[in-house]
Amino acid sequence: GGTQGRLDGFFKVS
Amino acid sequence: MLEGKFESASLMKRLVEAIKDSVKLCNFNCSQTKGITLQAIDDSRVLLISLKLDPGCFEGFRCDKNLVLGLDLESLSKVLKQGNNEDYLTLIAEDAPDNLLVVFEDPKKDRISEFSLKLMDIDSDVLSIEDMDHDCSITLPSSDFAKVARDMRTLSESLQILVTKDSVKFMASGPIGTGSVIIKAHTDLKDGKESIKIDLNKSVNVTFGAKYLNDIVKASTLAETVTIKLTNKIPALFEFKLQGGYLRYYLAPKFDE
Repeated sequence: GGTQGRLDGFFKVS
Repeated sequence: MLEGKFESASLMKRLVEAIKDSVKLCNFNCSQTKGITLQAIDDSRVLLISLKLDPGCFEGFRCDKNLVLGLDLESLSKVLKQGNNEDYLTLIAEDAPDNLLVVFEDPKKDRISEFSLKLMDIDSDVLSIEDMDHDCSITLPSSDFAKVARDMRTLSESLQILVTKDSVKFMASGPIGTGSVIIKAHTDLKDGKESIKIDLNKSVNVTFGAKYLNDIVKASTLAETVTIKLTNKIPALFEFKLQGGYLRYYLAPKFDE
């Protein structure tokens, strides 16, 4: 079923 | 001082039920202009929840000073279960609060129940989410989406979604076999909320973890429709509109190895 991506790769910590 | 009164306890009860299996500890940010907002990420950092309850969501709302209420949703859920759906619900906190006061008032009888919930210091980072352009946007009845997500999870731990100009295809493939559900865009003239709307700039083919989708569809009790915004290879947005606010979920996709 593929590798689960993480949100940190897309959104920066503000 | 914060004092937020809901016309009925059911909104808050359903909200907490919708998110408490994804995130346990949350900071509720309160301000006079923005009402109550919350952002929380699940432990696996795959699913982000963003909630906005404008002052207009409340029957009465005042917040003299910006406040952060750190709450354990498991505990909040226990307290909210003490009230009936039709009760008025008021959340009260002092300016530097240690506790949140939760008050239920029965609209017909003279019964008032009051609970004090301990607040916590919760260290959580906030992600900045800019407005993203998406390749497609689908609006459909939330119960339809919930059924697909729940049914297809029995086949596979992943759900593939393919969107073309006038249809959305959900596909699952697992040890016992494969399945697909196709829904087509249509306008229901009698009941607009039953319509299925697809806006497409570019066709999309994305795969998500079925577990997370099943967490997201717990919010289908909050809104009759859900809007899903998808782009290849970037997080999807699932939005449940509330009267004067929203509950949004951002979900990172799965990638082929």
